[in-house]
Amino acid sequence: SMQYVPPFTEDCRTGMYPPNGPTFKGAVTWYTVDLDLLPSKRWTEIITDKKNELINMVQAIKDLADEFVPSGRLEELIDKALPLMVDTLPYPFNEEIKGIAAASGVPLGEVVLFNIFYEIFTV
Amino acid sequence: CTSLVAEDPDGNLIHARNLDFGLFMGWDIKNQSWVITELLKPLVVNVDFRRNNSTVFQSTNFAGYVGMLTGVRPYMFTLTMNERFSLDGGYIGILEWILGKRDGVWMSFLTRSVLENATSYAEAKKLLSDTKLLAPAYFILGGNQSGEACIITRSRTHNLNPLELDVQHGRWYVLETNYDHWKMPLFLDDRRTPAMKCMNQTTQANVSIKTVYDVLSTKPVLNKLTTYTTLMEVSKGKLESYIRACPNPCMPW
Repeated sequence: SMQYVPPFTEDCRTGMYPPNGPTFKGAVTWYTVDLDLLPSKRWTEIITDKKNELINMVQAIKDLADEFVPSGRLEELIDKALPLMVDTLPYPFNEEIKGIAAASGVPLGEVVLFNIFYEIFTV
Repeated sequence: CTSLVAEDPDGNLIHARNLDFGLFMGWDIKNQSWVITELLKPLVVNVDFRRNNSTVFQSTNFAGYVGMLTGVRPYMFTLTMNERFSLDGGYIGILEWILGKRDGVWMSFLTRSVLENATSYAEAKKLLSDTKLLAPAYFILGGNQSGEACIITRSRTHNLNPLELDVQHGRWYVLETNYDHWKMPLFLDDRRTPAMKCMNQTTQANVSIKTVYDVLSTKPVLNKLTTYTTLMEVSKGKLESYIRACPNPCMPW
């Protein structure tokens, strides 16, 4: 009964493992990142596989930005200012971020935004 | 987010977490879900970071994000981070950074550096406790010896009230959601109480990957923001992750 009123606290679940049923949406794919590669090349395999999903995610964040600032200025700021910031980020992360933008075709400023989202989101 | 490290009767440490993200960033009325949370789920990947053809560390990541939120340095330590809210927040850190004051470290680049370069629990703990940050955070760190686990509550400049495992005095697990452990969580978002109730009900004698997964599958510890669950066992050098869903009725956070 508790689970039909907020906070929908259930009785402690049991027997949920191995994962199955409606709370399980799938296992997670394994990839390798070779740290001996140039930083800008490390994420290419993953991004090639996940390019569309990344584009969808970034688009949703841009839509959100446009809802906050309908004039599009915020999106413009992301695409103009954040690329200037990438070289202030520590090596090798700045180079890895550039490699992700190149491999996905997502504008560099938007990949930078995705990677510093934790600090930005605290706003 | 909910992160926990538990010690079983044999002294093995189990580190697990629910990664919850996407609050207030668009609600999909039709599907009763958060827009960003649902778009993050297909981006979840497990990554084996290798150097000279051997594993350095492993993590669960969002593809495109080079920092670390969840990871294991096999046989050495495990690390997760949870978001911490504070008025002295990341936007101040970013402002300082833009104005050229760059002595702070971006949170996820610190966790990545720790997983990639630290070679012991003690070294990881020192880096996570003492490095100046751009934004506040909770770091939940597990080691590879009995008793080695702690919650590091970070402001941008200080480590506040570290909480350690203390099995002798009955604290056989440490658990962090998104509130300082010495304060009550926001009553509207109390995931700590149900999680602790279920851990206490499990008891140390029965704690395992399976029973910890049960705790992380119990509402509202599992909620509409939960993207993935990761389970890690440092002594086996093992990490496994699962994409999650929360069928109605389910708390939005």
